[in-house]
Amino acid sequence: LRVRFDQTFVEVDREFGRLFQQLFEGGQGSLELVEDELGAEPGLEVIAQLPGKKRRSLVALSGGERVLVALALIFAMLRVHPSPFCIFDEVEAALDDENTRRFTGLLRDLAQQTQVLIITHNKGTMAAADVLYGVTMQELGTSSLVSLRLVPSQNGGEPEPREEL
Amino acid sequence: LRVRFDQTFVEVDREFGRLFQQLFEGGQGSLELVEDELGAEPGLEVIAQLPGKKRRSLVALSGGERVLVALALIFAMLRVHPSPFCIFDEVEAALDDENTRRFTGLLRDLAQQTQVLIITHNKGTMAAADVLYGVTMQELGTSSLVSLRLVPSQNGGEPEPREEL
Amino acid sequence: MQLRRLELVGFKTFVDRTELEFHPGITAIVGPNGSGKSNLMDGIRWALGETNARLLRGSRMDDIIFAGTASRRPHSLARVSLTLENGAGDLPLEFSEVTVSRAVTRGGEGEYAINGLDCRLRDIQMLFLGTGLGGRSYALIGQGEVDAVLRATPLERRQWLEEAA
Amino acid sequence: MQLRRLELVGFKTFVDRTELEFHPGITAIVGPNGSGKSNLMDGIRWALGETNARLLRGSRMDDIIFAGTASRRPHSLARVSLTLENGAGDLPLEFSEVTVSRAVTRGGEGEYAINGLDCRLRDIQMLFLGTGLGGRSYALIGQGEVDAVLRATPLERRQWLEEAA
Ligand SMILES: Nc1ncnc2c1ncn2[C@@H]1O[C@H](COP(=O)(O)OP(=O)(O)OP(=O)(O)O)[C@@H](O)[C@H]1O
Ligand SMILES: Nc1ncnc2c1ncn2[C@@H]1O[C@H](COP(=O)(O)OP(=O)(O)OP(=O)(O)O)[C@@H](O)[C@H]1O
Ligand SMILES: [Mg+2]
Ligand SMILES: [Mg+2]
Repeated sequence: LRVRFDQTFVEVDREFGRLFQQLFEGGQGSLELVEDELGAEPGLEVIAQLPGKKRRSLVALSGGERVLVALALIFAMLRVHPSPFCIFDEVEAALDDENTRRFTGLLRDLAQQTQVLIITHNKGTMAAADVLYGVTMQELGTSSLVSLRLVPSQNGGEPEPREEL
Repeated sequence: LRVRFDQTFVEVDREFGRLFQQLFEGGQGSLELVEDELGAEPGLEVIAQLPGKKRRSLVALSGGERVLVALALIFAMLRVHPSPFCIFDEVEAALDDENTRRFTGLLRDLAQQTQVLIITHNKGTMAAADVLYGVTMQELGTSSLVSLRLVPSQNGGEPEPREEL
Repeated sequence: MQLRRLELVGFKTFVDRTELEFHPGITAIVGPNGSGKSNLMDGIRWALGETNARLLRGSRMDDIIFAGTASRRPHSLARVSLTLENGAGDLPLEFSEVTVSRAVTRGGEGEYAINGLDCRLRDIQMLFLGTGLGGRSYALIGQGEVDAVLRATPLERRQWLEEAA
Repeated sequence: MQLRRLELVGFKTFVDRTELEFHPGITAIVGPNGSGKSNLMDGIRWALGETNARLLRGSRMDDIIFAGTASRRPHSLARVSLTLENGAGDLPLEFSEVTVSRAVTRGGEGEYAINGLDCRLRDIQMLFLGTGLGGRSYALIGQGEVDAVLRATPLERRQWLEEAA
């Protein structure tokens, strides 16, 4: 078990570093095992050094930067130990347009090997999707599903209803 | 002090109820004083009953619904005990386009008596602003300010730089 | 082991029988605040064997049963069925498609089935054990949870990585 | 007591002297992730007398001093001045405009001034005491904080309301 953990740590650390540089276009992300409480197993520290900035603690990062670091780590785990499917609920809400583009690029890479379901209000993410489902509340308090199809650039990316499921 | 608290409670409760109905277009929002631990002062419970739905606990609300309830309470406080200025940092990030419009309507009402500063990525909020400032990082790691002026509908609401401050 | 189909009846806001077909690639789920998007994800977590009502935004397990609206009476049962593709034999069953089905009554009694055969909750949980899926894996990131891994202690992060090993 | 002007030097990412003029109505502050928007709000909180470094996303008070970048050396001092309009005499001073100024050196020594006259931190805090402003009021809602009032216990919510009374 110990060997497997060490192996996973090394692979996730390498992948995290790679994805970090892709998302931040530079800088350095890495994982470290740190002695935590006495006697317990060492804990996992996340090191994020943004491009051009001195190393700062995670706490000083901005809202969007924290999300990018977390996403790099999650995607690293999913690449080292793939899951048949994954579900994300508004994970990119804090990102600006530029970082949304980088995020959807990562999402497309991930979708090569994993089925991706993402709940979102972000038009950039909608545009990157292959399939679009709308959840509506035509009757107060009850949900129904509508299969939508994105009609790019015709109406600014607002999805058009195709047919009621 | 006790009299003032009771007075504030009654006024904030009434205002919260009014703003709740405005934001949810129906339903019922109210505050209740509940006996908490033994002997301590009664605590404040927030009751949110959405239009057409049975009363449910706050925990079952959706991400956007929770934000609307919280905003109704914050704005109620600001109306009963006005502050000369207020600052909001991406408070409306979870809202969809429709609820953003309701939120900016409340923001305009508030701005009649209070100076409002809002940090946002939401284009609907930007369009509702009287003045727009851009923060940029032309040089890596250092911030500078640019005064922007929104040119509505010309380029989809992306603010145009006016002049460097 | 990709997702094929989800069917919900009486589960939260999905009162009438609702079916969702899954596709490979990226599927985006969109809709107004409170329309039921996160409820869909709760339905999938529940079908995978989640036992903690709080992670499904309730306090008791029967909180997931449709509670009624102004025009509809509450239901007494909720049922969710999730069909997964099993061509590669990830799930230790001879079938090329596996459907797990879970139901709960008002009193909290559960009914469970795998491909139509009654079973216990433990059987569903054991089914997913080796796959790393179960309700809480790093492949399911709920609303507001994206930076939970950064907020966690070093020891909690280690445990998160161990789950993946 | 509206905001008139903010001036920052060596404060977080605002290295060079930066000045922001405030206006009545709604002012939106926009910009990419990590550009420095929330840092501006931290600057205002600090000038109003905030003493808890963690609420300014640091661990020690001198964490707010510009830490340097690849091409700039760290500074040894941070200074923020905030000018407020005082026509109505909300602040107990004879001036129609009041400027509070706060500086900190690498060792954590603070310098404070009101309208150019040296004073203590307590003097700045006392100045704002009666106005309900101070760093933590309900009029300043930080990033990710909008639903803090819903996450709080009933007793904490009561204290929040008492602050407003
Ligand atoms: N058992 C239940 N019966 C009826 N309604 C329920 C039940 N449980 C939750 N709800 C309702 O479901 C709604 C929440 O839905 P959900 O969280 O899926 O919204 P959402 O589409 O994710 O919205 P957002 O975009 O704001 O996150 C709430 O209005 C809540 O009252
Ligand atoms: N003392 C300091 N010296 C230099 N840089 C600092 C200092 N303190 C914080 N920073 C940097 O400031 C940045 C965060 O800025 P801020 O939180 O204001 O961004 P933001 O514009 O609010 O972004 P978002 O839209 O993602 O919330 C971080 O990259 C952090 O490294
Ligand atoms: Mg949701
Ligand atoms: Mg910010």
